[in-house]
Amino acid sequence: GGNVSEHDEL
Amino acid sequence: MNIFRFAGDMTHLISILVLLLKIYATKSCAGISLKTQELYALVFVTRYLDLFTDFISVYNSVMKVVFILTSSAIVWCMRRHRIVKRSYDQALDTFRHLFLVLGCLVLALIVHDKFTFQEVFWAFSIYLEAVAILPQLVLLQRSGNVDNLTGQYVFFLGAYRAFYILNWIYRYLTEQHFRLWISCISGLVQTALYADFFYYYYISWKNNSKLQLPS
Repeated sequence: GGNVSEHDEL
Repeated sequence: MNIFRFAGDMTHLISILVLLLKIYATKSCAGISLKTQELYALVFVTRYLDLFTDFISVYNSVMKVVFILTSSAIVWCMRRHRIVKRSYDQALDTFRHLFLVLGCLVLALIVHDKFTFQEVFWAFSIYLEAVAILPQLVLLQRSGNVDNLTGQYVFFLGAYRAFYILNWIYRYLTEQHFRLWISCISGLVQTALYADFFYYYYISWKNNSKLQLPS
């Protein structure tokens, strides 16, 4: 992950 | 997920639970800015618009729901709870938080990853989180002193910021495509706002005196 549009953080 | 990100999420959660327990146990919200709490609730609601459209993990989904519910519960207590609402320092909590909301909305309309409903509101929530502490800092400054639990609340919030910065450094070094510039720059602004508070928190702790902020 880590792509800008993935938003895997809270 | 790395250990810094997890530690950041946990200290963030602890900060909210400390505040909720303080309000519940003491039936008082003295020293707490309702405006900051409303901004945080708005931050979570607008950031987690993807809750039903994009699934990342059970952990992420559960945490999103917990953050929305706990922040809403704090706002509910301060506005509606029969006893708690009496201790709200309304006269001291006068920050014009609507201007923060409008400013962040304009910025999100200009600076975003993609011009879609979810992406603009995601950027908005990131910008708003960076400045949402301002009404709380102004309230603390006006009331002059900070009780222990409020100090701990802000301490855990600050720890969350610190862990998230370590998380971004770690991800930048270990992931090929990690480019969350909107998060990182806003995160640094947010942490800088806490740095000032932390300085006075440290001074009062060192001198074993009540936390006093300069006016």
